[in-house]
Amino acid sequence: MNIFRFAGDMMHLLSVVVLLLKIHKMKSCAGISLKTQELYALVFICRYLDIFTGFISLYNTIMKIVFLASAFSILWYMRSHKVVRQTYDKDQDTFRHYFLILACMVLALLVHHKFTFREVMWTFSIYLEAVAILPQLVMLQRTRNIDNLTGNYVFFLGTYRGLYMLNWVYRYLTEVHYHHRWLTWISGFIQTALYADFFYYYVKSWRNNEKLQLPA
Amino acid sequence: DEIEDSHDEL
Repeated sequence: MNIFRFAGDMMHLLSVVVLLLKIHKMKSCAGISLKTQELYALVFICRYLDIFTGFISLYNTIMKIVFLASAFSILWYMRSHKVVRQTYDKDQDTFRHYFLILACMVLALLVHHKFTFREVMWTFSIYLEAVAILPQLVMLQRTRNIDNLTGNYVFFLGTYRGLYMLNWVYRYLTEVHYHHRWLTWISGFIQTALYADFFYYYVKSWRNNEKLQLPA
Repeated sequence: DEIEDSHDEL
């Protein structure tokens, strides 16, 4: 495992920790899109179908369990915790995420490397992950006061996939059997590009020492 | 299987 991949995974982990910290300590999920969180839970379920059958490394298995467990605990907090769920801003979270699921499923059935159940589900998870942040980005744009933890959460999440792209370049250059990943690369590039606008305003607000606010 | 075994990333 190269440093880009590891740093990417750590950023991903950090984003989840930041979000859970906000929810658990502040007992608030204000500004967080439940729809994006539902999409991530679905992404992890479909991608980690092999969690108990295909062993890669202890690191991989543990990380998969951590991502699945954290995704479901976030969902539980936002939907069922008696204090946290009242801070969820349902009216601002209006993205039609079922259309994303449908579109990604159709695309996965049409464009994949291999037509097997596991491979199509894996491909679906790659497509869905690329666009899962959209409800959250829309919600951020509507939120007047984005708190630091929410801003950092999205920033770490974007950095994670950016680092994965460096990892793919590195692996492409250093590994012999690493040439049929174009599907992941295109999706990963789109996923990272979606954050470009957010990154711009995040860095700008950080440099000017101002509160983060996205233009409507 | 080369493709399925290649899913070694998270």
